[in-house]
Amino acid sequence: MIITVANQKGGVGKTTTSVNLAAGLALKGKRTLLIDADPQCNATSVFFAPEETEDSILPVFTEKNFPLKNVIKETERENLFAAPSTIRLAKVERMLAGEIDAPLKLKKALSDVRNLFDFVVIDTPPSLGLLTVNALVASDRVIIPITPSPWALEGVQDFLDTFKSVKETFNENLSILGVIVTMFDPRTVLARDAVNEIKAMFGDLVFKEAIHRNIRLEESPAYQSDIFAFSPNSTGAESYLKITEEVLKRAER
Amino acid sequence: MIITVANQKGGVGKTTTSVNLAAGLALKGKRTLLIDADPQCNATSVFFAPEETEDSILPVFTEKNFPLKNVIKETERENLFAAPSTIRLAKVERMLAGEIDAPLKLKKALSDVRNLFDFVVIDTPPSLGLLTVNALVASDRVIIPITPSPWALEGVQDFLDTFKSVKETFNENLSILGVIVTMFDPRTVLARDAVNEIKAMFGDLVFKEAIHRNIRLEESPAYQSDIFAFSPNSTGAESYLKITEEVLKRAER
Ligand SMILES: Nc1ncnc2c1ncn2[C@@H]1O[C@H](COP(=O)(O)OP(=O)(O)OP(=O)(O)O)[C@@H](O)[C@H]1O
Ligand SMILES: Nc1ncnc2c1ncn2[C@@H]1O[C@H](COP(=O)(O)OP(=O)(O)OP(=O)(O)O)[C@@H](O)[C@H]1O
Ligand SMILES: [Mg+2]
Ligand SMILES: [Mg+2]
Repeated sequence: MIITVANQKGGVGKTTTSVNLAAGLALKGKRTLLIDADPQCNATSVFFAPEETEDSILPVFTEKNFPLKNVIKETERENLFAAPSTIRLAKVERMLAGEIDAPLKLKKALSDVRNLFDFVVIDTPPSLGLLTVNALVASDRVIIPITPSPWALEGVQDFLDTFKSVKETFNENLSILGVIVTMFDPRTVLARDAVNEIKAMFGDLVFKEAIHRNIRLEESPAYQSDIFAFSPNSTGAESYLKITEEVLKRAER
Repeated sequence: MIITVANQKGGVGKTTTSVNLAAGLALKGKRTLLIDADPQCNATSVFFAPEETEDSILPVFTEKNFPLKNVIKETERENLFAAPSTIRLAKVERMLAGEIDAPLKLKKALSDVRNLFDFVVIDTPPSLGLLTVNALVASDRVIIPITPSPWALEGVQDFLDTFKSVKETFNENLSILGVIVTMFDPRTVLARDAVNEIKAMFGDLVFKEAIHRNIRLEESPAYQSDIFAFSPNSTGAESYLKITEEVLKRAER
């Protein structure tokens, strides 16, 4: 199953969720590929030192029929593989401005590779541009991390419009696997009200488990690690393990 | 003086800083224009209800010689004016992909209008694309909000590369007015270490005043208000007032 993690609002936990969901799936014995489709390379930097990542997914967009297999690397975690991003991915939007099949590049590249993995998780940039659209076109499901705060809620409709448009134009099987509430601080009325609003909007799509603020989640990238390797007993690790189990359940349906 | 608030990392407080700095300058009697150059429209939504913002800065990019004056609106705060964004600004990147003067659109539009204001503050999206470049090309100074955490620090060099390239190609007077540490939680070693790293990188450019986590700052957009109107006695208001005073000092030099 190919899952995109997306939300055009910045800093809502897309990368934290992509990295730790992919690691969680690998931990559960699923052969998992994490694709970093964000030129910021935050997910890439968790698994690879800068000098290790000359290869990237850029040729998927710039060359004809580029074999994605060539840039898929093992990570230190068993079952977990990653396809790195690069800052140069940022120019893809204007480079492919004219091309009719621009939204389909990643889907085509994944078609030869998807059967080698149980799960593919795609991290995306904070935008609804060509990279995010490519991820959505290529995917079976999307997970939407949302922080319970005013501006994050305002952006949801724009995301859903893009989702709907991709579904209708390119990918009728695309559906929302779920919505994860991230960076939840239960002590504030603001956050609790916002969570209620998210539940009103999305009903059962909202994962039971919300991710609370946990310093370990913020620290782990500094140690080039996912949360399970870095701090397995933290609430962050427990929460992302529950999220992983819930994803596995929902993936069955 | 025209100031861009920029950082391609998502959710580091660009909009919170743009809105509250602009409001602070207005409070100090400076005639201030806030330009929302982010298709997410977070800054716009603080000052205008959705039905109030049919006008936007989009024609600056899509039409020849569009008078920016036509879309500048008063806000409820004396001295504070705003030019709204729109989701449709997102397509500007690919629309202008071929045009030689694409980076200069905002600068040209501002040239007729800048003498009507003491300060112009430009909020930008989490990307180093055409909208952010337009803002940098049009500006005298840039303020960089940075959260003291690993991924935010990793992105600084990419930002500086873009800054340098804009400066050399289009705008030799562009300089960094300062770096603001945002969402600082002094209780964590991670944040304190990261602040030291930021100070090592930027020296005196770092504002003395760091913005601590303050729930009032997160709440105020829900009440369509800047922090000074919403919660003038909060630490968030005090901090952004100090930031405003420091900006005024630095603008003199
Ligand atoms: N539950 C959490 N508790 C504490 N910190 C968190 C949590 N989730 C994420 N963070 C931190 O918050 C910041 C933003 O998270 P992250 O980078 O995952 O968001 P993003 O949506 O991928 O951002 P962008 O839009 O820039 O891609 C990071 O520094 C991250 O380490
Ligand atoms: N000092 C603070 N304390 C608490 N919350 C804050 C603080 N500064 C910003 N926030 C909140 O954090 C979130 C991210 O801030 P903001 O939207 O200003 O960042 P941004 O860099 O403009 O994001 P984007 O990259 O999406 O444009 C918002 O919900 C905002 O209200
Ligand atoms: Mg990210
Ligand atoms: Mg913003």
